[in-house]
Amino acid sequence: MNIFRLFGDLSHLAAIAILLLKIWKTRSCAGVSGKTQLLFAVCFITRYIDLFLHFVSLYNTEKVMKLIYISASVFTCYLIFFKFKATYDGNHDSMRAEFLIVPAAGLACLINTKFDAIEILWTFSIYLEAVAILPQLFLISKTGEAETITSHYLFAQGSYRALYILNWIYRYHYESHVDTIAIVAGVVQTILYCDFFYLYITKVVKGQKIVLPA
Amino acid sequence: SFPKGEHDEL
Repeated sequence: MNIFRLFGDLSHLAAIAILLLKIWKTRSCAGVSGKTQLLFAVCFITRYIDLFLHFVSLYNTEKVMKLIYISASVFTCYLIFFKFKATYDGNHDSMRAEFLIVPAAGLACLINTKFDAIEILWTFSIYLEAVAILPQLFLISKTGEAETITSHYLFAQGSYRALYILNWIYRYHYESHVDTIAIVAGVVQTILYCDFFYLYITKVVKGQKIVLPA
Repeated sequence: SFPKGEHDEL
Protein backbone atom coordinates (compact mmCIF):
# COMPACT_ATOMS: atom_id res chain seq x y z
CA MET A 1 0.00 0.00 0.00
CA ASN A 2 1.32 3.48 -0.85
CA ILE A 3 0.13 7.00 -0.10
CA PHE A 4 -1.39 7.46 -3.56
CA ARG A 5 -3.47 4.31 -3.36
CA LEU A 6 -4.48 5.13 0.22
CA PHE A 7 -5.71 8.59 -0.72
CA GLY A 8 -7.25 7.18 -3.87
CA ASP A 9 -9.36 4.75 -1.86
CA LEU A 10 -10.21 7.47 0.69
CA SER A 11 -11.27 9.78 -2.15
CA HIS A 12 -13.44 7.01 -3.54
CA LEU A 13 -15.03 6.42 -0.13
CA ALA A 14 -15.56 10.19 0.20
CA ALA A 15 -17.31 10.32 -3.18
CA ILE A 16 -19.69 7.52 -2.19
CA ALA A 17 -20.35 9.20 1.18
CA ILE A 18 -20.91 12.67 -0.36
CA LEU A 19 -23.46 11.29 -2.81
CA LEU A 20 -25.29 9.29 -0.13
CA LEU A 21 -25.38 12.33 2.15
CA LYS A 22 -26.61 14.60 -0.65
CA ILE A 23 -29.48 12.28 -1.51
CA TRP A 24 -30.34 11.49 2.11
CA LYS A 25 -30.17 15.10 3.41
CA THR A 26 -31.95 16.75 0.50
CA ARG A 27 -34.25 13.70 0.14
CA SER A 28 -33.74 14.18 -3.56
CA CYS A 29 -31.62 12.66 -6.33
CA ALA A 30 -32.10 15.58 -8.71
CA GLY A 31 -29.03 16.03 -10.89
CA VAL A 32 -27.82 12.49 -10.14
CA SER A 33 -27.63 9.89 -12.90
CA GLY A 34 -29.21 6.66 -11.70
CA LYS A 35 -27.63 4.86 -14.65
CA THR A 36 -24.13 5.80 -13.54
CA GLN A 37 -24.86 4.50 -10.06
CA LEU A 38 -26.24 1.27 -11.49
CA LEU A 39 -23.10 0.86 -13.60
CA PHE A 40 -20.90 1.44 -10.56
CA ALA A 41 -22.87 -1.17 -8.61
CA VAL A 42 -22.36 -3.63 -11.49
CA CYS A 43 -18.63 -2.80 -11.47
CA PHE A 44 -18.28 -3.55 -7.77
CA ILE A 45 -20.30 -6.78 -7.89
CA THR A 46 -18.45 -8.17 -10.91
CA ARG A 47 -15.06 -7.07 -9.56
CA TYR A 48 -15.54 -8.42 -6.03
CA ILE A 49 -17.41 -11.57 -7.03
CA ASP A 50 -14.89 -13.57 -4.99
CA LEU A 51 -16.63 -12.28 -1.85
CA PHE A 52 -19.70 -14.29 -2.85
CA LEU A 53 -17.88 -17.36 -4.11
CA HIS A 54 -16.12 -18.39 -0.96
CA PHE A 55 -16.75 -17.44 2.65
CA VAL A 56 -15.44 -14.04 3.54
CA SER A 57 -13.74 -14.03 6.90
CA LEU A 58 -13.50 -10.29 7.49
CA TYR A 59 -9.87 -10.62 8.41
CA ASN A 60 -8.57 -7.61 6.54
CA THR A 61 -9.57 -4.13 5.51
CA GLU A 62 -9.57 -5.17 1.83
CA LYS A 63 -12.62 -7.38 2.35
CA VAL A 64 -14.37 -4.79 4.52
CA MET A 65 -13.79 -2.08 1.89
CA LYS A 66 -15.19 -4.34 -0.84
CA LEU A 67 -18.32 -4.99 1.21
CA ILE A 68 -18.69 -1.26 1.93
CA TYR A 69 -18.40 -0.40 -1.78
CA ILE A 70 -20.95 -3.03 -2.81
CA SER A 71 -23.49 -2.25 -0.08
CA ALA A 72 -23.14 1.55 -0.40
CA SER A 73 -23.58 1.48 -4.20
CA VAL A 74 -26.57 -0.86 -3.99
CA PHE A 75 -28.10 1.32 -1.26
CA THR A 76 -27.55 4.43 -3.43
CA CYS A 77 -29.39 2.72 -6.29
CA TYR A 78 -32.20 1.82 -3.89
CA LEU A 79 -32.52 5.48 -2.83
CA ILE A 80 -32.57 6.67 -6.45
CA PHE A 81 -34.90 4.09 -7.99
CA PHE A 82 -37.17 3.36 -5.06
CA LYS A 83 -37.14 5.64 -2.05
CA PHE A 84 -36.72 8.98 -3.84
CA LYS A 85 -37.90 7.77 -7.24
CA ALA A 86 -40.20 10.78 -7.55
CA THR A 87 -37.17 13.09 -7.68
CA TYR A 88 -35.26 10.98 -10.21
CA ASP A 89 -34.66 12.99 -13.39
CA GLY A 90 -35.30 10.13 -15.82
CA ASN A 91 -35.86 12.42 -18.79
CA HIS A 92 -32.35 13.85 -18.66
CA ASP A 93 -30.70 10.59 -17.56
CA SER A 94 -31.13 9.35 -21.08
CA MET A 95 -27.74 8.00 -22.20
CA ARG A 96 -28.20 4.40 -23.35
CA ALA A 97 -26.32 2.32 -20.74
CA GLU A 98 -26.37 -0.63 -23.14
CA PHE A 99 -23.97 1.34 -25.37
CA LEU A 100 -21.48 1.17 -22.50
CA ILE A 101 -22.17 -2.31 -21.12
CA VAL A 102 -22.09 -4.27 -24.41
CA PRO A 103 -18.77 -2.87 -25.71
CA ALA A 104 -17.17 -3.32 -22.26
CA ALA A 105 -18.33 -6.95 -22.17
CA GLY A 106 -17.19 -7.57 -25.75
CA LEU A 107 -13.80 -5.98 -25.17
CA ALA A 108 -13.38 -7.96 -21.93
CA CYS A 109 -13.78 -11.17 -23.94
CA LEU A 110 -11.25 -9.99 -26.54
CA ILE A 111 -8.59 -8.28 -24.45
CA ASN A 112 -7.85 -9.91 -21.11
CA THR A 113 -4.94 -11.54 -19.29
CA LYS A 114 -6.63 -14.95 -18.86
CA PHE A 115 -9.75 -16.35 -20.51
CA ASP A 116 -11.52 -17.59 -17.40
CA ALA A 117 -14.80 -16.44 -15.85
CA ILE A 118 -13.43 -14.52 -12.84
CA GLU A 119 -10.78 -12.77 -14.94
CA ILE A 120 -13.25 -11.85 -17.67
CA LEU A 121 -15.62 -10.43 -15.03
CA TRP A 122 -12.77 -8.46 -13.49
CA THR A 123 -11.74 -7.10 -16.92
CA PHE A 124 -15.36 -6.23 -17.75
CA SER A 125 -15.59 -4.38 -14.43
CA ILE A 126 -12.44 -2.39 -15.22
CA TYR A 127 -13.60 -1.42 -18.72
CA LEU A 128 -17.10 -0.56 -17.49
CA GLU A 129 -15.79 1.60 -14.67
CA ALA A 130 -13.78 3.63 -17.18
CA VAL A 131 -16.98 4.79 -18.92
CA ALA A 132 -19.52 4.47 -16.09
CA ILE A 133 -19.42 8.22 -15.33
CA LEU A 134 -20.56 9.14 -18.87
CA PRO A 135 -24.32 9.06 -18.14
CA GLN A 136 -23.69 11.43 -15.20
CA LEU A 137 -21.63 13.83 -17.34
CA PHE A 138 -24.26 13.51 -20.09
CA LEU A 139 -27.04 14.40 -17.62
CA ILE A 140 -25.16 17.50 -16.48
CA SER A 141 -24.66 18.59 -20.09
CA LYS A 142 -28.41 18.11 -20.70
CA THR A 143 -29.56 19.99 -17.59
CA GLY A 144 -26.82 22.59 -18.17
CA GLU A 145 -25.80 22.76 -14.53
CA ALA A 146 -24.56 20.75 -11.54
CA GLU A 147 -25.37 21.34 -7.87
CA THR A 148 -22.26 22.24 -5.90
CA ILE A 149 -22.49 19.10 -3.78
CA THR A 150 -22.75 16.99 -6.96
CA SER A 151 -19.62 18.77 -8.24
CA HIS A 152 -17.78 17.77 -5.07
CA TYR A 153 -18.96 14.20 -5.58
CA LEU A 154 -17.64 14.22 -9.15
CA PHE A 155 -14.34 15.76 -8.08
CA ALA A 156 -13.79 13.06 -5.45
CA GLN A 157 -14.88 10.34 -7.87
CA GLY A 158 -12.52 11.60 -10.59
CA SER A 159 -9.62 12.13 -8.17
CA TYR A 160 -9.78 8.52 -6.96
CA ARG A 161 -8.66 7.05 -10.29
CA ALA A 162 -6.26 9.96 -10.94
CA LEU A 163 -4.54 9.08 -7.65
CA TYR A 164 -4.51 5.43 -8.71
CA ILE A 165 -2.48 6.47 -11.78
CA LEU A 166 0.13 7.94 -9.42
CA ASN A 167 -0.07 4.67 -7.44
CA TRP A 168 0.62 2.68 -10.63
CA ILE A 169 3.62 4.91 -11.46
CA TYR A 170 4.89 4.38 -7.90
CA ARG A 171 4.40 0.60 -8.08
CA TYR A 172 6.02 0.39 -11.50
CA HIS A 173 9.05 2.26 -10.21
CA TYR A 174 9.44 0.62 -6.78
CA GLU A 175 7.75 -2.77 -7.18
CA SER A 176 8.04 -3.19 -10.98
CA HIS A 177 4.34 -4.07 -10.78
CA VAL A 178 2.29 -3.42 -13.95
CA ASP A 179 -1.38 -4.18 -14.53
CA THR A 180 -1.70 -2.86 -18.11
CA ILE A 181 -5.46 -3.31 -18.45
CA ALA A 182 -6.19 -1.40 -15.24
CA ILE A 183 -3.70 1.34 -16.18
CA VAL A 184 -5.03 1.93 -19.72
CA ALA A 185 -8.64 1.93 -18.51
CA GLY A 186 -7.73 4.18 -15.58
CA VAL A 187 -6.09 6.72 -17.88
CA VAL A 188 -9.13 6.75 -20.18
CA GLN A 189 -11.40 7.12 -17.14
CA THR A 190 -9.42 10.08 -15.79
CA ILE A 191 -9.26 11.79 -19.20
CA LEU A 192 -13.07 11.77 -19.29
CA TYR A 193 -13.03 13.98 -16.18
CA CYS A 194 -10.58 16.56 -17.57
CA ASP A 195 -13.29 18.91 -18.83
CA PHE A 196 -15.09 18.68 -15.50
CA PHE A 197 -11.87 19.11 -13.49
CA TYR A 198 -11.21 22.35 -15.41
CA LEU A 199 -14.69 23.67 -14.64
CA TYR A 200 -14.46 22.53 -11.02
CA ILE A 201 -11.13 24.24 -10.41
CA THR A 202 -11.98 27.45 -12.24
CA LYS A 203 -15.52 27.77 -10.86
CA VAL A 204 -16.54 25.69 -7.88
CA VAL A 205 -13.36 26.48 -5.99
CA LYS A 206 -14.28 30.17 -6.32
CA GLY A 207 -17.74 29.49 -4.96
CA GLN A 208 -19.49 29.66 -8.32
CA LYS A 209 -21.83 27.02 -9.64
CA ILE A 210 -21.03 24.96 -12.73
CA VAL A 211 -23.31 26.07 -15.57
CA LEU A 212 -22.94 24.63 -19.08
CA PRO A 213 -22.13 25.53 -21.76
CA ALA A 214 -19.18 27.05 -19.92
CA SER B 1 -1.82 -12.01 0.51
CA PHE B 2 -2.68 -12.55 -3.14
CA PRO B 3 -1.23 -15.35 -5.24
CA LYS B 4 0.99 -13.86 -7.98
CA GLY B 5 -0.94 -12.59 -10.95
CA GLU B 6 -4.06 -11.86 -8.90
CA HIS B 7 -5.28 -8.28 -8.94
CA ASP B 8 -4.37 -6.92 -5.56
CA GLU B 9 -6.10 -3.53 -5.78
CA LEU B 10 -9.68 -2.44 -5.15
